[in-house]
Order: sequence, then structure tokens, then C-alpha cells
Amino acid sequence: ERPSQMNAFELISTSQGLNLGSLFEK
Amino acid sequence: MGCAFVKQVKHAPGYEESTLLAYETAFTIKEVESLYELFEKISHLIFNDGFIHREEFQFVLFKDSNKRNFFADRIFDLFDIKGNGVIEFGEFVRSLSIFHPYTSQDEKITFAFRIYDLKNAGFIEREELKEMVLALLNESDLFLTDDVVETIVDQTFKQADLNCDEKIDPMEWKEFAKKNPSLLKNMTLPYLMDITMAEFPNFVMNFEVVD
Repeated sequence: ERPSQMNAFELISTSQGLNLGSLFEK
Repeated sequence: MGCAFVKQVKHAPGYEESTLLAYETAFTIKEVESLYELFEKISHLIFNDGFIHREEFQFVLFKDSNKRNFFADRIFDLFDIKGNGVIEFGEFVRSLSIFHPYTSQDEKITFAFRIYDLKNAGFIEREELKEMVLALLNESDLFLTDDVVETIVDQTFKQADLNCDEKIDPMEWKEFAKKNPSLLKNMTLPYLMDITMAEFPNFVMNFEVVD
């Protein structure tokens, strides 16, 4: 998928800051 | 006359009974008690006062208490329900419950909307969306020209802003999220299913001497 065809929210949702899995990962 | 000694368990200020939290959330009493262990570990990392401070939250996410991240800040602010600058135990459990696999999709959609509604205005504006895309680019190795960013924001608005009023309201967001379920992927944490079996990470602070 070309960047210009990406959905902005999909792009944002890849942020590490939104991934709370790190709270539980060893 | 005999004396009865009741063992007093010392809890941090802001502690709430596990029975109440289990009643209000997707967790069982045992799971709430396990989350208390995790909460204790995080809240004693730097300030040792029984509350999770922003720096402690950032440390467990990035292993760096000084790293600022736009979206981690948003999550922290939403977890801090009372808005007093720290996350208390009850706030921690209630907020994590949104990420439980058993929590309804509607609740996850609502919470995600609140993350992106930067001004708490009840809608997401074009400028806010652009600000978030730029924040994401700033934290990643991805470089996009301003034209490409504008195109991405325009196209997203075309798809999501159904009444073309230049705002994405909660109903439009709900429609959009249902059509694009990948947007909610990070709103579910499978770890929360087996929380009583989990051995939580031992977070270790690395204090560096700064000259």
C-alpha cells in the first residue's frame, strides 16, 4: 500500500505509545 | 476476655477493594489482586508513593523515563481519570478493563475516540488528525512530505466525515471503526485473559549520571 493511500488512523494506531502490551512483556 | 488480632494489610493511598473493582470491570477478584502486584511494581519504580507517575508509565513502555511520546501522554491522561497528575490503583484497573478481550467493541471504540479527540471537544477536527499524523512520523523512521500527509488526512476525512462538516463525531467514528476493525487492534490486550498466571516483568531502572 502506498503511503498516500493509507488511512491516517491506521498509521497513528501503529504508535508504540498506544501499545500497552509493553506493560506485560518481560 | 480474649483479644482478636486482625491482620492489617497496608495498601497504597487510593487503593480500592478488589470486590468493588471486579464488580465494575471485566476482571475477577483474583485478577484484580494480580493487577495490584503489577501496579505496586510500577508505582514504586521512581517515586515510591503508591501512584503511577507519568515518568513511571513512560519507563515501562519505553524503558526510558525521559522519553516523551505524544500518544503515551494521551493514554496516561485518560487513565488519570481524576486529572490529578497520577494514576491511582482504581483508575489503573478501570482503564485496563477497556483493553480486556471480553470488553465490548463499543466501549473500545468510545475509548479510542477519546484518545484522538485531543481537545475533548466531542469531535475530531482535520487539524487534530494532521497533528497526530505528524506526531507519529516524528516518533518513527517514516518520512512523508507535507503533500502526502495532506493527502492522507484528506482521504481519511472523505471516508470518515459522512456529513462533510469537517469534523468526525462519535457516530461517524463508530461507523468508520466498524468498517476498519484494524484500527482497534491495539485496544485489546490478550495478556489480560491470563493475568492470574502471569509473572510480571521486573522493571529495573537504569540511572545514568548526567554531567
